[in-house]
Amino acid sequence: MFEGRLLQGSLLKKVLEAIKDLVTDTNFDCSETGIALQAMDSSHVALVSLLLKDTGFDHFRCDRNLALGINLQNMSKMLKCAGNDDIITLKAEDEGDTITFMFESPNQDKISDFEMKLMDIDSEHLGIPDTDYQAIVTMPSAEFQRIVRDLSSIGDTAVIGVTKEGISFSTGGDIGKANIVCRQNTNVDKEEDQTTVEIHEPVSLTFALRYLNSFTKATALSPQVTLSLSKELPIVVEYKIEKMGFLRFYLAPKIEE
Amino acid sequence: KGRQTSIASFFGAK
Repeated sequence: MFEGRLLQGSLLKKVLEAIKDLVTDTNFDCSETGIALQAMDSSHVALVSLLLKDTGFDHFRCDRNLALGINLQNMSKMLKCAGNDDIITLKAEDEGDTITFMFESPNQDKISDFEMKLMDIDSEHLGIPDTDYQAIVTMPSAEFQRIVRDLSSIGDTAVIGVTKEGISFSTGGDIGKANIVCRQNTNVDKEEDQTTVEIHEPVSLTFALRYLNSFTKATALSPQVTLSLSKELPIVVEYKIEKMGFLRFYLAPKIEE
Repeated sequence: KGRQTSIASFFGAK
C-alpha cells in the first residue's frame, strides 16, 4: 500500500492550485523515494514536473511503485475541503481503484475522509536531459508574477533577455510596447528578495505569455523563482518546495520564421 | 511574433 502524511497540508493544496488548470489528467507516480508527476499541457507546449520527496513527509510508505491516475480538477475540489493548517494524508491500496485523502485539523478535533476514483492513464514520460543553461536567474516570485501579469495586458508574447546586467522582459501589441529590466540586486536584507544572475552566454528567447501567466499560479509555493534559459531550448520556471522538492514548468519557445 | 514550437520536439519520449 501507499501512504503519505504531510504535516504542511497547505503545500499540496498550493501545488494543485498551480497545475489544475494546465494539466487535466495525470499519473502521480509513487515510489519509495516519493511522489513524482510529469505531464504536458493539452497543447503540448508546456510540461509540468513535480517532485515531493519521501523525506518531506512526516510518514511515508510505498510498498510497490504505483501510478495513481488522477483528474486534477476533482482532486483540487477535494483538497479545497482541507483547512490550510490541516495535516493531509494520502492513501491508496496496491490493487485499489481509489485514493483517499484524510484531513486532520491541528488539534485533531476534526477528521475528514474523502475518497476519489482513480483513472487508468497511460502517460508516456518525456526524457528531460540535464542541461548546463547559458543563463540562470533567481528573483522574487511575486516580482516575476507581477511582471508577467503587467506584460500580459500589453501583448501576448514576451521576449526574455539575460545579460550580465540583469534580465529584461519585453512585449508589444496594438496599444504599444513595454520593456522591463530587473537588475542583479544582492544588497537587500532578506536573501529571498535578491535577484541574482548567473550567466555564461547572453541569451534572448520569445515565449507565449499565457503559459508564463499560468505558471505563476505556483507563486504561493516559494518566495523565489528560478528561470533557466539556453538558446533555442525551453525555459525552465522552477519553484522550490522547501524541504520537499520542486514544481518545475518547461515552456517551448516561439522561433522566428 | 514567431512560430510556437512543441515541448515534445525538445524532450524525446523515453
